Amino acid sequence: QKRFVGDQVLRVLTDKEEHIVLLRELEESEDLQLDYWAAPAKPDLPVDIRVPFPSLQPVKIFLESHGIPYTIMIEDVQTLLDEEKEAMEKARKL
Amino acid sequence: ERSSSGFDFSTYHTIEEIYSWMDDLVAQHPNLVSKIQIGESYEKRPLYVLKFSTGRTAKTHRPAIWIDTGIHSREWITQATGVWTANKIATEYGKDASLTAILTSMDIFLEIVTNPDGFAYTHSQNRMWRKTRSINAGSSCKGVDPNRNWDAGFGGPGASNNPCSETYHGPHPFSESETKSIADFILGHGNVMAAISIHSYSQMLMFPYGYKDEPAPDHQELDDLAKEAVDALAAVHGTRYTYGSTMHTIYQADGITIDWTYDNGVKYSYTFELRDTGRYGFLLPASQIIPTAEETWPALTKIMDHVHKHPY
Repeated sequence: QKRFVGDQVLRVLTDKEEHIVLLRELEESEDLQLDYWAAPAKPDLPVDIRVPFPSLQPVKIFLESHGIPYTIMIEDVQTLLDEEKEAMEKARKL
Repeated sequence: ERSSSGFDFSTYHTIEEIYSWMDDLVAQHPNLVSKIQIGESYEKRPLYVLKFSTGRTAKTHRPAIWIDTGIHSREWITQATGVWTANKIATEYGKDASLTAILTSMDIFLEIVTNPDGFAYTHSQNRMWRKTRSINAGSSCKGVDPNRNWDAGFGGPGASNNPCSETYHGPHPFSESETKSIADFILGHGNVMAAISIHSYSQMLMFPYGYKDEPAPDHQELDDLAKEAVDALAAVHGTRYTYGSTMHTIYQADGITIDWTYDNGVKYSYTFELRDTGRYGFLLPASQIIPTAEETWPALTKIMDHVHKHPY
């Protein structure tokens, strides 16, 4: 089973159209292996990006260097998945 | 939160558990619920639909409402909401006056696991999987986005032609048996009055079009009904939804389910994007399954009631 240790989900909320354009360009960078949970649509709609651990640094540098505001929505994806799995197993035992 | 079979609606379940529970539901409500198979997935899993009907089999089909959940496999809250909703329909029939009136003259079809291969894959291999599991010729990347695979603006800029993209539209319209089976079913039925496709997450209720900028001919009625539905939803737990046409509410999306249903005569075509707490994305904790389903229910019944009262 694929694991997502250290992957983070970043939430970008911007009111600038040029940021949306940059986020679309970022999506095209196949080497970063980004997974857009919520795609860049238009200003004031959140953009959620799952960033694999190895790509975290370059992605954060990209966002910060362009002044694109972001928050960390999920600190470690695998932790959430472990909790989810544990809850399912517990429910099944019950 | 348990049915008589001991099924726990407040936890996530595998496809085997859901399919088994569907059989239990049919057994518990034999005069209302039946299970039909509309096709099979790429990996040969059955595509099951629950049929809620109080009518006898007739040569012409009764007016019907189509609901599907989980076409994007990783959006687990949708399949879970589908299970809860199926149970709600079965248990509220005869108690809820509006639902009972609807089922007196109409049928409801509910496909809970609309992308079974993807769903099984999210449980066994990759929790993040969204697409189907079909092979793409000439690419090492698998799967097609089944919500870009419909023959409505297919292949436009609101989808990707890259098989590695999460929004890959596929080689041709209805290349995926998961979408083709629904389209064949709806066309073969010929009397589907509403189609509701349920996704997560973004808290939106949308209607056609996604593939073009112009308003749908029924835009005003669809918009008014959407407002009523999201108001009813918000009244339960205070969850706020936005609403409008797909193009104007979120972005251009080509080849999507509800544009195809609308273009094929299903006037009341809607798509939901269920809860987003801003903390979990589509990894919504199981503790939110029941609140999410509970608040979605009045929005669904608002739409179904309107469809029932406005035959066309």
